[in-house]
Amino acid sequence: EESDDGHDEL
Amino acid sequence: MNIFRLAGDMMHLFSIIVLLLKINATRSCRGVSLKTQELYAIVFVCRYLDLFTSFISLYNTTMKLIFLLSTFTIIYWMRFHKVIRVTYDREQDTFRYQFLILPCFLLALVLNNEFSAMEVLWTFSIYLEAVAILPQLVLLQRTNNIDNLTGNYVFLLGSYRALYILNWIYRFMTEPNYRQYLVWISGIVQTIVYIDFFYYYIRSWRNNEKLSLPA
Repeated sequence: EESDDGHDEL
Repeated sequence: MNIFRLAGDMMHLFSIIVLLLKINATRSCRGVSLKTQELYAIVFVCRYLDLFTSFISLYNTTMKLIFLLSTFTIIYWMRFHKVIRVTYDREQDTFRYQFLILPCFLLALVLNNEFSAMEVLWTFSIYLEAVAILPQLVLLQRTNNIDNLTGNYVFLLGSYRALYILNWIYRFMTEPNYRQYLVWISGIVQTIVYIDFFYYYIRSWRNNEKLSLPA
């Protein structure tokens, strides 16, 4: 679900 | 999604709710920096361009839309609402934010993970967010009577940043490929910006005094 480069953060 | 990230996002959400409620209930935006709100609008627009290109989760999309909508609502009220706009501290809110925007953009052009329009704008938003609170802090310093809600707004925003650092530590320890140096450094800078405010906020709370920042 979550990518690992932080683009999933707000 | 870990507990620190969720708590951080909730602090961010609460901060905006506090600000919306304050302005709406008192019909006054006294002590609120329009410049900071406009910087956040730029930050959110540049960072959330991926709303059009990728879907991460319903949570992610919803939060992005809330942040965008609420920030533009506040800006609209402060600029155009016939009662609220009169209460804006125009003469005090004089921070020249072009001196933040331009260097952040140039830095994003040079320091990024991928030289593409989307990625440069995303990186720009990361750098700009780190300093976006500065006009608000300067305005608070110039305001003698900081009302509780404005103080709480900045405190919640600062808490959100501090919790994000814990989120990064947690992710670094639990996700094998997770690293984002530019974001970490910007986030640490952003949190340091709040330390002075935190000190006076907690001191005024403990001494049961009204919050004021020394000039």
